Amino acid sequence: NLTEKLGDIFDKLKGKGKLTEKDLDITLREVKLVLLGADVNFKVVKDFIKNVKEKSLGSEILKSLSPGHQVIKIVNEELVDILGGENEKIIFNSNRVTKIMLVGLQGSGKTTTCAKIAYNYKAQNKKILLVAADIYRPAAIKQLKVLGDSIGVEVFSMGDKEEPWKILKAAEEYAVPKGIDLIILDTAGRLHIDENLMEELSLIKQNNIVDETLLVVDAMTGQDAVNVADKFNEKIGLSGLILTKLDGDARGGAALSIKKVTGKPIKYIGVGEKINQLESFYPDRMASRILG
Amino acid sequence: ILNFGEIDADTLEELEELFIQSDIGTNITFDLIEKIEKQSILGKLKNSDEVISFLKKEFIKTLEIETREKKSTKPSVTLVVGVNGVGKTTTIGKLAHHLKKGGSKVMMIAGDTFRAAAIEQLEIWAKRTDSVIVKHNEGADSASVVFDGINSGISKNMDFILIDTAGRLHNKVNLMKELEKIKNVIKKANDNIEIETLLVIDSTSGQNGLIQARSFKQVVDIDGIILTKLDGTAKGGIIFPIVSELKVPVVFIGVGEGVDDLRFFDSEDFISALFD
Ligand SMILES: Nc1nc2c(ncn2[C@@H]2O[C@H](COP(=O)(O)OP(=O)(O)OP(=O)(O)O)[C@@H](O)[C@H]2O)c(=O)[nH]1
Ligand SMILES: Nc1nc2c(ncn2[C@@H]2O[C@H](COP(=O)(O)OP(=O)(O)OP(=O)(O)O)[C@@H](O)[C@H]2O)c(=O)[nH]1
Ligand SMILES: [Mg+2]
Ligand SMILES: [Mg+2]
Repeated sequence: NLTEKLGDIFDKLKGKGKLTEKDLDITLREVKLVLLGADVNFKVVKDFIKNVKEKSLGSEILKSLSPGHQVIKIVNEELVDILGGENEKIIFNSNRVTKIMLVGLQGSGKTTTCAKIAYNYKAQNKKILLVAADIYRPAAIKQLKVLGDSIGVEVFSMGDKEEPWKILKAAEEYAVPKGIDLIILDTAGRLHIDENLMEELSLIKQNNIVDETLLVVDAMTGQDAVNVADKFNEKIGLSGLILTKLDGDARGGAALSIKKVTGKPIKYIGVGEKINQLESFYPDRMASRILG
Repeated sequence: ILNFGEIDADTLEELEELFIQSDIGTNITFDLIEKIEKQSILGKLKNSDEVISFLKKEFIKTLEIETREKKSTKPSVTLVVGVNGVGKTTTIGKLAHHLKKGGSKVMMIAGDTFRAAAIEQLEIWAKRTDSVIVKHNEGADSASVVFDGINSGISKNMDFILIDTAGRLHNKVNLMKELEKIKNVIKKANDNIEIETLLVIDSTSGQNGLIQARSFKQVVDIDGIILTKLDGTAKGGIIFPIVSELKVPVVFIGVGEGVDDLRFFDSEDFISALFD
């Protein structure tokens, strides 16, 4: 692992006497490889290494007795700091129905995660309404309905012929007299470069007050994560991120890249296909996962 | 990019960035950079045009691999596998459409008996492509649906049988065991059938794509790879480490969500797109 690798490098370097800045560069190259291997974005890694180097030099690491451990400590702190922040949850509206929408690329886990969030808040005695606004994917509405049935949460649908922004409007009108606390809107997977489909999302927010816009990202996403998150944030504005399929063995470097580039908090993580497999995001756990 | 005359440290840095950002991975990237440095020191590469054509040749060498001749059986059976959400079900729809255009009789087997509305999703694709579909109820044993499907496909004189399976993460031992069981059950239905197993890889995947490919190859022996979602901005460079290490060819690419959005893999087109 990284601790051992850096330990070995520094042991060899110390053998030649005084440590130099060049020695630190050799070490940081190893950190760079680890981060790239974990799918952290190239440019994000570059900035990260630069910051770690500055902090390392500032901390008089070259005079330290265990510089390898010092570097790891700084790397870890820097990772946690970027990923960081307190455990952010969905911010509930006190005087009207709270509406959240899940967006993201095809297959990232939006529909499943909508149901997981519904299950989570139902267990906290909130009244939930799931809204089926994927009007394209074969059996998408059925998928949400089956999931909703499995947890006793109602699914609002207007079929596949109505525009999503109208579906949300109608859902809210339906929800208010029923005392619904939270509306969760499932949207179709789409490419960030599909102008029409990105416009469809903008229309939802132009015609409705949406309290949370959460980007759902697959933990195995590679370098492209930054492009996706950036475009979604730029075009429709995000309030948070959800990282799915963390029950796999993907290191999840995309989380670091996306957090760094958008500054939006990671609110949840998906850790399985079952409806109760939604967890809070812990920056320190993610940091050690990325470092491998 | 790469419009310098000379090859210098900046050019190499730009190439490193391009390759890493295409998900080619650090091993292959540094390997290639090293080769370029050597060649340019020997005076064999004098400008960036020569570097690019050198690189394109190296890439082609990696992707064009020998594929063993498979005896064509009737029915020809294709098992489609991969992790969750990569595009297996949709790709089966596209494959069916492509085969039907050629006048073949196509059957789909709804082997995903787990996920909500997976069967309904495949049924819609069967209708769209005028394919026969074999399904049981949700929650049925996947291997038994496949067994029944193969027998039905043989008796109905199908040319092609396409088997949809549930998405599964490769680190889930019991789910990978289920795939082994499915393959065995096909053999049990008819020992003469040669199964073509296609692994679907999402072009947005990072280095985990290589680990997926290794695991699936080890458990069910992969014959080909389908790289989906290339209509996005991801370059799909993960196929370089996959193909070079596992020697499995990329056979198709997915370029959209529609029934026609499937192409045969063309390594030259793919490699040119890498440099765009
Ligand atoms: N292992 C695992 N699988 C997950 C997780 N979240 C979702 N999935 C699976 O990923 C696949 C895709 O999930 P969906 O909810 O259909 O994804 P989606 O984003 O709604 O897909 P589109 O609507 O087509 O864009 C399904 O097989 C899910 O069961 C997770 O946290 N872990
Ligand atoms: N843009 C684009 N989307 C695709 C492509 N292939 C599949 N998709 C989309 O990706 C999403 C997931 O596709 P599925 O076919 O359900 O994927 P799957 O692998 O069967 O998913 P699970 O069965 O849940 O594991 C759907 O929204 C598809 O429309 C492609 O080539 N390009
Ligand atoms: Mg969905
Ligand atoms: Mg499927």
